[in-house]
Amino acid sequence: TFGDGLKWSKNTVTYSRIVDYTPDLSQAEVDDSIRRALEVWAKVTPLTFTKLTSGTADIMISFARLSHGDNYPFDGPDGTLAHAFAPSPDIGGDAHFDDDETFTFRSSTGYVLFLVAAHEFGHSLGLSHSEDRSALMYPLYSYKDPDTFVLPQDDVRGIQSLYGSNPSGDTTTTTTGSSPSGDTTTTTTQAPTIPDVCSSPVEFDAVTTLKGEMFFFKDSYLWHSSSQSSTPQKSLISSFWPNAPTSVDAAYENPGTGNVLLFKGNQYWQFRGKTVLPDYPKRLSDFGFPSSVPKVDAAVHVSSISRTLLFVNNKYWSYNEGWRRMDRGYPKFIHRHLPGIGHRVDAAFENRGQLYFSSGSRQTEYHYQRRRALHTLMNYLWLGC
Amino acid sequence: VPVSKVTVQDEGFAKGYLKRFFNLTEEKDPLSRKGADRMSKKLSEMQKFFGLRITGTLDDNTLEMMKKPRCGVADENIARYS
Repeated sequence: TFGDGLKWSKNTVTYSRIVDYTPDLSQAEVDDSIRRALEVWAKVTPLTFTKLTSGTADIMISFARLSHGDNYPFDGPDGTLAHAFAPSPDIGGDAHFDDDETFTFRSSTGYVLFLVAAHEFGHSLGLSHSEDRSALMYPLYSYKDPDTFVLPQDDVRGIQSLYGSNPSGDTTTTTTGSSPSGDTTTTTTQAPTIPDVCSSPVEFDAVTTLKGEMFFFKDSYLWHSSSQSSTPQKSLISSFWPNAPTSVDAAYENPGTGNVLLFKGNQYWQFRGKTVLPDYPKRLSDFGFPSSVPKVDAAVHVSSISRTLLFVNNKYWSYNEGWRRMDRGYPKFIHRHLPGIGHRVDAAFENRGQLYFSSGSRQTEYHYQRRRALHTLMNYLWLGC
Repeated sequence: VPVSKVTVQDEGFAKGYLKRFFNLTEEKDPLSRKGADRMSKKLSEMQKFFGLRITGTLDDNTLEMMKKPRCGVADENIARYS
């Protein structure tokens, strides 16, 4: 933080409509990027943000080039991308974006406006720069997929030290209300209170990849590991996939579609990014399981054979994603056809071409073609413990 | 002897960067050697902040870090807006 308790003394903060939009994006894309950037902070605090269509807001947002009236001129392309002022009257809280930059909606070619704005709004709310490379408030820009973005713990701790956590429950609600202008948006979400997994051996419920990143599920939480950060970030499943079940039994990524499938009980959900596809959840029987199967223990897509293996008790099925149906000759016994991984699988995933089957607090690195266990390791090693 | 690739332009750029983001202030007396010490101290601060090797001198890694896209807010908490 900036110290001296520099923060807003109220929980409802106003932000302005944008007068000069950047030409890089459509107005709808800019508005959506700004809304989601504020939502990042609203999710973990009691703060709500109200958009004003006229007058002076706490956070005035503008795009400008070079000298723009605040004694902190921008510097042309690259270099400084944006800046924002700490909470105070007048210019305090305002966020300025350098319009000599090329801003994008989600592409890594250019600077993702959502990411830049979320960082600047951290300043607008009272956060200074972080020395933690994985933090949103680290001063250097680094690309992260906006569809899978989760606010890192360092930033959560920082903002909650100023405003506290969100007391409203563990659901995310975004409501669009009405004002005389008809343009008021209020966002509320609860901050996750997350257990320390490193204090005891962890047993995963499920593991999946998504666009090169990894997600480890345990109860109602997930640990999100990316190439950008050496330490996985922790959050509630519901804060990442608002329409997901509270906890999951199994999960996998279909590399053909890039969609993630989550299984819970006798149902499964399919997500594109964070959005659940229409008509989901569906029943396991729609996937091709007999009605006698009450739940799936684990699932993994094996890229070398273009098949998804689904584990139920001591047997497993093979699913052909191309034909969208189960392969014939299944289920098979795990211990007989995948020797070396035991009789049951709690979670499974593929990483850098290797398969990992987790059972209890341990997991086995496995060579599928040779049907051989290569190594045994502890689950917690993936969580940076 | 290793030859520094840092140019006069780079030094000017680094000075501007440290003034902007690490509160490097101009020395009033141009003959004083304190200016160089101050620059070195600020370079060390910057190298510490970004987890670079702390040398107090402008090397290629430090210069490369300075040229990365970044937020325009000063990295020192004491550099407040007014």
